[in-house]
Amino acid sequence: QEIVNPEAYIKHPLQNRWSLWFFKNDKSKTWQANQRLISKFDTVEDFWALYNHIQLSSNLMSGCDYSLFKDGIEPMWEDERNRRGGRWLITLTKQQRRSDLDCYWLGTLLCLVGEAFDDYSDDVCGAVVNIRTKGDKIAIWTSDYENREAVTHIGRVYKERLGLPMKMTIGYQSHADTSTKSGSSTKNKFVV
Amino acid sequence: GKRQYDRGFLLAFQFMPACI
Repeated sequence: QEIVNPEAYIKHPLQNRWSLWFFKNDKSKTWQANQRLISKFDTVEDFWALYNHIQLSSNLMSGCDYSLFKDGIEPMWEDERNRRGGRWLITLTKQQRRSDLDCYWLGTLLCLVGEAFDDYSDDVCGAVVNIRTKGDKIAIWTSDYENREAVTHIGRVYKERLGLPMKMTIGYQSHADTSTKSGSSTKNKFVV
Repeated sequence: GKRQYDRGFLLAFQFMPACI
């Protein structure tokens, strides 16, 4: 009788089902119409099947975004799960598109699908990478900016997982502040 | 408990042929 190792044929289930979205800036369409759901997955194998199939962030045109969100959460401030939330924001220099962008974005995806933030992973809604001429951005979105413990834990682990230098700080901003800001910078609620 | 996977574990599957 043949004994088959289940590892060889069972896909590895993730804690959550995730949706990958793609935003392409077409000015003739509404913001929402430009936001397209690419695919959903809930296993390690299906994550890689999708990731290996699509363009790296650094190859996207300026104005495009990828967003990875838990199934049922739309990648916008208005979603009920994002409304009171905010984001840990990494702003990259133009030069970092070549050196760091793809590595940081993959690191961000692995933090999400691998549930890197322990009990605070439930506070994570998703992550977004914005490809922009003036400098790309990567952010992890969480559901409640008032959950100080969850937000700061997520920020500390995130920074460590990406291997960001100690002297580099990243800031957390509420979506409410980001959406009503008048200048180009939003004040940080937390910094790690 | 949560299904947590670290970076090394996840990366090991990147180029493994997926089963159907």
